[in-house]
Amino acid sequence: CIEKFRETFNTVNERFGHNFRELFGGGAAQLQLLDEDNALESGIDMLVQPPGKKLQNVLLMSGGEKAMTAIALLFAIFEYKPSPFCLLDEVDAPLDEVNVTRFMRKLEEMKRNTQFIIITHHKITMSGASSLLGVTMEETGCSKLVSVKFN
Amino acid sequence: CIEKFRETFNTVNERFGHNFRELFGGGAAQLQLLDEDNALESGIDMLVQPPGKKLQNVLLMSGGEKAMTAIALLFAIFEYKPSPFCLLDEVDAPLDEVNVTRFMRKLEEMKRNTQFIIITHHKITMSGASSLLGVTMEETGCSKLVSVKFN
Amino acid sequence: LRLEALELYGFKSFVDKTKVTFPDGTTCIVGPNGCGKSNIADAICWVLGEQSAKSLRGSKMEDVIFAGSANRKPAGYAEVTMTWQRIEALQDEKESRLVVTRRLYRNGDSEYLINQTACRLKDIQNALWDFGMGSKAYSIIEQGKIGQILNAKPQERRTLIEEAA
Amino acid sequence: LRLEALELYGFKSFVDKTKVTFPDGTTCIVGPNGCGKSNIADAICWVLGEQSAKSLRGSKMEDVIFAGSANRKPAGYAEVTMTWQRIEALQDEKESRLVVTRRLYRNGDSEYLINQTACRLKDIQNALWDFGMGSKAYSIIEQGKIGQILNAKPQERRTLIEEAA
Ligand SMILES: Nc1ncnc2c1ncn2[C@@H]1O[C@H](COP(=O)(O)OP(=O)(O)OP(=O)(O)O)[C@@H](O)[C@H]1O
Ligand SMILES: Nc1ncnc2c1ncn2[C@@H]1O[C@H](COP(=O)(O)OP(=O)(O)OP(=O)(O)O)[C@@H](O)[C@H]1O
Ligand SMILES: [Mg+2]
Ligand SMILES: [Mg+2]
Repeated sequence: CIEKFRETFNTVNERFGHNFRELFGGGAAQLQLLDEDNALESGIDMLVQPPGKKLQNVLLMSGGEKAMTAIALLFAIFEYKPSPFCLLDEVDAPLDEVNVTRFMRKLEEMKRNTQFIIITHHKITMSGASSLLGVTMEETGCSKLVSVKFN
Repeated sequence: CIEKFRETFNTVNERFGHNFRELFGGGAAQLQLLDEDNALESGIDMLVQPPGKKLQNVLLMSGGEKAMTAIALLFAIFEYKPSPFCLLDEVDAPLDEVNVTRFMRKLEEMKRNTQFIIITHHKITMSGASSLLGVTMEETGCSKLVSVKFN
Repeated sequence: LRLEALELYGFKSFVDKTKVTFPDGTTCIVGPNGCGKSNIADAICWVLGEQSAKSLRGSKMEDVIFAGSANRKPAGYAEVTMTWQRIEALQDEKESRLVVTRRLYRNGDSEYLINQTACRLKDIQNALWDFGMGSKAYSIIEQGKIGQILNAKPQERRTLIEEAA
Repeated sequence: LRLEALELYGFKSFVDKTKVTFPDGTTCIVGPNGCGKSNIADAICWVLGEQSAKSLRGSKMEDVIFAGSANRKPAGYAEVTMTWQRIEALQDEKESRLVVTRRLYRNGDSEYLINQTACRLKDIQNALWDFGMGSKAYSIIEQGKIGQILNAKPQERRTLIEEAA
């Protein structure tokens, strides 16, 4: 029903703007109903302004900026309606070291209420985990687990 | 015309299989016309078998394996019909260190005939370049070039 | 509710019975390309009731059964067991865990179990819904999907919000 | 034929006149997220005659003109100049370079130049075709496109082969 949707939309939108500012260290972002008078069916647009840059179409952003923005939206939905766990498969792949560190810091805050399982190749992301699960294919084609020491 | 297409298809297919074996250190891969009797219009299927694994649908491969396979096909087309230069934007993003090194080795071979311009975040890829071009945004929103020392 | 463990047997590249334990806090899964990390993510989606083979990178559901390797024959079935632990443990220890199993045989037969009792897929989905695992649309982000979230059309973005509503 | 240099002025985030020189051998472009690396790739596509704004991550071609920043006003036009060098240098030094320029004004007007002489876009495409730069479909791999190559439908894969034929 329209009331529930409006409430969800507004809360997620507010969290999205907040997370964006945290992950980008500034700037602004918001979701917008394409058709305000048709909240029941209207699609949703996304306007973003990285710090110091102009408000632009989200498509013009770089690969790393798009990933950070998607994470901001995802976490916003998550904060509105938490799930027991959250599994992220290589969401940090396009991020440079500065952004991986910002992502980690946001994760520190989120993990108080959610169990995170993260698949990654980034050493910085691994360093923030409480436990590491190693997977190998010693015998070709057959996966098995190994213990991992972090150095 | 059908003759030209068949010749292109067969040569690229052979190079594709060869490059795949080099990049994966074994295994096999080939392109296949979906409809042998309709070479003029038939779509093309891709069969891959990483070393030690079973012949499977290319979609079941991992993120890194798909990238290596796509590079094998790209380079095959390139070897058949070379272009003065080749620009690669973060094709090595999903690759682990072993695969980045294999990609680098293939690049060493390809660069004799082609000028490569590579955008990357990987230190291993950078170490193989003859020159590094640094880009920064010291002033927000404005890109400029800087010289880069590799350490 | 907390995800405590996952057991894979014949599921994709996990031919041998493998128990994955998730300790308290954040778990990072690491390893080289193609070793099986995303397959663990697929196992979680699958045991939670995923019905689309395409979402698991396959063309048919049979693709999740171990297909064999250079030294091994294909498996006859795939089985994944997921163990949830109630965070506020109850008086009755037996009540404090929820164990969900899904099994798929090569001939297409499926079996579902809750706490070792046979049930239908619907029962698993209901049990998880009661625990707030209703929609996994945004709690499981598959490899490469992060780009899709932004490139989504306005209507698809709406669907994402509606799922949370 | 070898790509020697690229000059950007008012193109996307390159508001100031910027000359990118490509020495012999392989050049790696590096820098933090969002600093402008892929914008250089877009500039190369654009000066080679790219007609689709969507391929340059825009919704309209005007999107490639510097839109302004916190401290700068938007630019009135975008200009990219590409310099090619013949590998076997000819007697006449003047003949050994091919300089291609593309300019786009905010009102939509376009200008094209070969060796400082006004021409049409078609002339640029013909000149490059003679030098083997016919199809850039596979010589420029944009960020994220590597995944598309494999997920392509059988008909799309055929198109890739046909372009090389
Ligand atoms: N049914 C199956 N039987 C056997 N092997 C399978 C099956 N399905 C998938 N695989 C194999 O599993 C591998 C993919 O594993 P996965 O996607 O988990 O890798 P990954 O660790 O996520 O790697 P990356 O870091 O590259 O993303 C592929 O090599 C594929 O051949
Ligand atoms: N017309 C324009 N005017 C001003 N800035 C623009 C314009 N078009 C794009 N930009 C900016 O350029 C930036 C994108 O740059 P680019 O895609 O080159 O980054 P990148 O270096 O490739 O980063 P990544 O490593 O994340 O891929 C965005 O922040 C975007 O806002
Ligand atoms: Mg993976
Ligand atoms: Mg980029």
